[in-house]
Amino acid sequence: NIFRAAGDLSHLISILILLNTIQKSRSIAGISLKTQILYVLVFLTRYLDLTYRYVSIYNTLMKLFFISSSIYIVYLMIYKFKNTETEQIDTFPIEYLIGGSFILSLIFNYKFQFGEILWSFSLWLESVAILPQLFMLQRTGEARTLTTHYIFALGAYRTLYIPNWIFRWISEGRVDYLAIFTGIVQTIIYSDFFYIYYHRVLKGFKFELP
Amino acid sequence: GKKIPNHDEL
Repeated sequence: NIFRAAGDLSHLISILILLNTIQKSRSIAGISLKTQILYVLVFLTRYLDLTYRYVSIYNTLMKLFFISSSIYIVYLMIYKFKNTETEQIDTFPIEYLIGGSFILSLIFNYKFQFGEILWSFSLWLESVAILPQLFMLQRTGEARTLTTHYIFALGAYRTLYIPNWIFRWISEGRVDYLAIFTGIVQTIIYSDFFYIYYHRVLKGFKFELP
Repeated sequence: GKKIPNHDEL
């Protein structure tokens, strides 16, 4: 359906914006390494199911793309364009996010099974993975426009999945409570950012937090 | 038991 397609497209675009921004400016200023490391964890724990679960060629290719691009981005950030200045303001304690997501995944899962716990963990972790990046934005008070486009496209992906889930619930009777709940949590975390993005960036102002 | 939804999304 259109929402899912638009969501996936926006997910894809967000990664391309980020890669393009890093490659062109040859800099990772303003980008949170911690958020990027969390995404590697999210993609690895959710998408390694491609080794034992086949959905479609599209699904497999997308999973491979998200795993490899997220690892590549972390590689660029650590080895190629290392930025100690940005690292110094990237101080969000992610061990709490990882630990909390792990505990939640043990409590909330469809079956107490390795694959299902990993799946649940990835959903919880994804819902909060942007926090170090938003925290960094808040500390610096402003961001490059491209960075804000990246965050927007990434947030749009899960937000667009919400109408997709409603659509699938109506048309197929399919409900994934975990994905829906964590997707809503994720969208709420983004809501403040979306609001500022709409008011500043789309109207041509510099992205500055009020 | 609980029904596991098919994990066919990204």
